[in-house]
Amino acid sequence: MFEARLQQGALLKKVVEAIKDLIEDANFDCNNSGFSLQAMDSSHVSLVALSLRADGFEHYRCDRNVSMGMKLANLSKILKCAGNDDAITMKSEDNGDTITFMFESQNQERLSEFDLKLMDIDSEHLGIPEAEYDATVKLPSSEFQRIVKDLASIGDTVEISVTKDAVKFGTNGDIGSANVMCRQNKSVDKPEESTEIDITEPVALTFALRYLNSFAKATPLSSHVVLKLSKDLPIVVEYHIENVGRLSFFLAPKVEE
Amino acid sequence: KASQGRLESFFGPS
Repeated sequence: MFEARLQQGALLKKVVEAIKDLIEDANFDCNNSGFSLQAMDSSHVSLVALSLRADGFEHYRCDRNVSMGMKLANLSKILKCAGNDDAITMKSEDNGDTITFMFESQNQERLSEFDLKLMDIDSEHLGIPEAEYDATVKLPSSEFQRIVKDLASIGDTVEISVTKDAVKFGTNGDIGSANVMCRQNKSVDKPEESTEIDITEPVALTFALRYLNSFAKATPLSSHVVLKLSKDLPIVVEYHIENVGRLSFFLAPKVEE
Repeated sequence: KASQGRLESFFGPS
């Protein structure tokens, strides 16, 4: 059987809220090392990869590898019934056709159980090579969210360019153009405001803002977001979930014809 | 004019 308890159930709620508009359904894969998901959006332009480590759960048991297909909209409906301070336990029997979500309030006075029907989902897994990226930028997740939201009111695409001192976001549209530059700032007194750049090669790539705005729905999961860029490769937008795992998004760049 | 790339052009099947 599979059983996993997450004291901070809100994490699971936030993860599902962050991905439910991007992907319709997905297989959640569980094995000894943890709970994971990989799914592409319907246009195969972006990909979501979630990984929650077994040791990030207070209790984790997975007797055999299972893949549980769920419609994200339905999962979201159920998780919205969990309180923000509730612990969430997920349970499924081997070869079961449902997954049970148990919500426990902090004082243990309220216990609720919701069963979600599992579905068979055909999913294509892509092999994502472990790569060294030309540039890695770590910036406050709220700053990234603001930038992609602001730029989307001007244009449809953003050019992200990274040099050793700064990362620049630029767009053009019918009404004009916009540029936002964030300088490297390894602020020690306010680590939550730091912007750190690690670069081997300056890089500039163009991406659709619509997807970046969708990724930014993961902002509540982490104080920082990590952007990884290499010439002619998809960008990685990564939210680290402290002590539990990470939620990564991949987005294919715009390519010159 | 730039066109949108698809992920399969960058990553192969696992």
